[in-house]
Amino acid sequence: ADEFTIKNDKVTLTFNENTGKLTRVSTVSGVDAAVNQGFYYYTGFDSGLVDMDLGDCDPATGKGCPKQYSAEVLAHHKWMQSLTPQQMHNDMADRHHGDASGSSQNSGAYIFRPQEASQKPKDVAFAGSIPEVIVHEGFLVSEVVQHWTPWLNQTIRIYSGSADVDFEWTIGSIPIEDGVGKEIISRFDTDVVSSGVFYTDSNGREFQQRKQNYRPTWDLRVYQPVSGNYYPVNSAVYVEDTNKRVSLLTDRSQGGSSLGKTGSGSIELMVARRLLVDDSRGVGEPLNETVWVSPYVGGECDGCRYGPGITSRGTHRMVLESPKKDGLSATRAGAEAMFSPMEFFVTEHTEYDAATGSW
Amino acid sequence: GSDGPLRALEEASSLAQHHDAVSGTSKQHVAEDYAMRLARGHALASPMVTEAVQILTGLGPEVDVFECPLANVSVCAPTTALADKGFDVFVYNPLAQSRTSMVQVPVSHATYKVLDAATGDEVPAEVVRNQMPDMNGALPHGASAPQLWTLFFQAQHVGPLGFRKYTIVKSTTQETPRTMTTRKLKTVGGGVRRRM
Repeated sequence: ADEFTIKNDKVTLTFNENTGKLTRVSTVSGVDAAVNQGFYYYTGFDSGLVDMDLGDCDPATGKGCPKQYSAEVLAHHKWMQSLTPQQMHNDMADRHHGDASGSSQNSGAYIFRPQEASQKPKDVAFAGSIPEVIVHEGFLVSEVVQHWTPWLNQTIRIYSGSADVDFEWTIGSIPIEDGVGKEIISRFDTDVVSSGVFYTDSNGREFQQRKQNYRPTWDLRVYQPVSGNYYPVNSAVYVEDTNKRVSLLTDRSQGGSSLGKTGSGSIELMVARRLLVDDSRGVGEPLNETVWVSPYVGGECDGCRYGPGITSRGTHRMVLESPKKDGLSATRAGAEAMFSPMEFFVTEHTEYDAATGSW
Repeated sequence: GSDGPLRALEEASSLAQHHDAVSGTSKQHVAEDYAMRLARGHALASPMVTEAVQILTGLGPEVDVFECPLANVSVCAPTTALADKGFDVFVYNPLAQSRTSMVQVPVSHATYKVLDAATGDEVPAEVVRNQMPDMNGALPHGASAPQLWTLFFQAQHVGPLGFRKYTIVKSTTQETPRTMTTRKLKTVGGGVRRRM
C-alpha cells in the first residue's frame, strides 16, 4: 500500500508511505480533510546581496567566486541584475515611504521581508530527501515521528478520546553555511475552499477576518504579496468552507497567513527565524540567536562564546470540525487546553495515617 | 509585600511587558536578560508554590514537592531519582471547570502502572519511547539527562482549581501491552521498506 494510518476512537490520520508526509485527517463525526503538512523556508531579505561586488566572479557558472557566495546567493544576484530599474523600485519600494529608500530594508527582528517579494518558500526537506519515519501505535497514544533533517524533527500525536492532532516540532540549529538567512514555516495545505479568506485571533480574543491583498479600512497597494499578507497569531488561525473548518492553535505568538500553492485552504505559521543582517530598526544586530557555549562557571558565562544556533520546540494543535457547530466550540476548547495545561507535581509515595491525621 | 517571594517574579513579569520581551525585538543579551529574570523570579517563588501545594493537598510541610519545568524536553529529575521506588503525581487543574486531559510525565523505565489514589483503581496508561532525547543536540545547560520514556495517562475529572493524586508504581510484568507496535519506516529512495 502507498499509505499507512494511525487512528484512535475519534480520528484517523493517513500518511504517504513514500514521502512520510501527512495527507488526510478524518474524524469519526464525518469531517474529512485532505491535509498536506510540510516545512518550508523563505530566505530573509539581505540588501548586501543586491549590490555585492562580485569582482571577476561569474554568477552563472560560479567560477572565480568567493566560496561564501553559495549558488543560492549567486542565483539571486543574477535575478536582481535582470530587473529593470522600475521593476527594482516596485519590488522594493518601502510601504511606509513609497520610495526607493525601501530597497535596502532588510528582514530582521522588526521586519519580515523575503528576498523576493513574491518568493515561493523552499521545501526544507529538499525535495529529494525523504524523512526517516517512526510509527508508534498504542491504545492511549499514537504518534508518527518524522526526522526531516538533523536540525528539523516533528512528532504528530493523537490521544485516545480526542480528535485533536498535535504537531510537536523541534527546530535548530538552522544552517546558515550558505550565507543566507532563513525563515522557517510549517504549512498545512488542505482542500478547504477558503478562496483566500482566513481568520486570526485578535490578541487571543475575537477572530478577525483576513482577506488576501486586502485591508478593510484603506485601499491597499500591494508591494509585498507575502509579508504583506502575514498577521500576528496569538492563539489560533483557521480556514473554513461550508463543509469543514480547519483550525490551528499555537502555543505562542507566531506570524501566520494563508498563501500556499493556490491561496485557498492553506495555513502557514512561521516557527523559527535565523537572519544574518540587521534590519536597521534599532536593535543593531541580526536576529541570529546562538547558544552560549561553556565554560559555564557557577552558572555565569565566564569566557563564553557564541555556539550554534538555538533550538526551539513547540506545538501546533489541529482542530477539524464542522462549521455547522456553534461557533468555534472545539477550537475554543482546544485553546483553553493549550493555554492552561494541567500542571503536575511529583512527591515520594505518601500514605495518609488516619490515626495521626498526617501523611 | 515589597520583599515577598513573589516580588522578583512580579518585577520580571512587569518588565517583560515591553514589546522587546514579547516579540524578541532586542539584542540577544537583552533577550537572555529577560529570560534570566523570569527564571530567577520563578525560582524564588517556587518555595511558595510548594507550600501552597502542601497545604491544598493536605500533605503538610514534611513531604517534599517537586516541579518539572523542563518536562517538554523530557527532563524531570525527580522521576529519575524515584524511578525504582515509584512516586506520586498531583495533577492540578487551573480552570474553573472540571477537566479530563492527558498528562505526560518523563520517566526512565518502560513499565509503570498508574493508580488513582482516591479509588485505588488502575488508570489507563501507556509508556512511549522518546524518539528525540537529545533535542537535535541542544539540551539546556546544566539540565539533568533527558528521560528515554514518556508516561502518558488520562487525568479524569480533575475538579476546578483542584488536584487529583495518582500513584505511579513500577510494574514487574506486562499485565497489558504498554506499547503496542512501533515500526520504523525506513524510507529509502523512492521505495519504502516496512519492518515490524
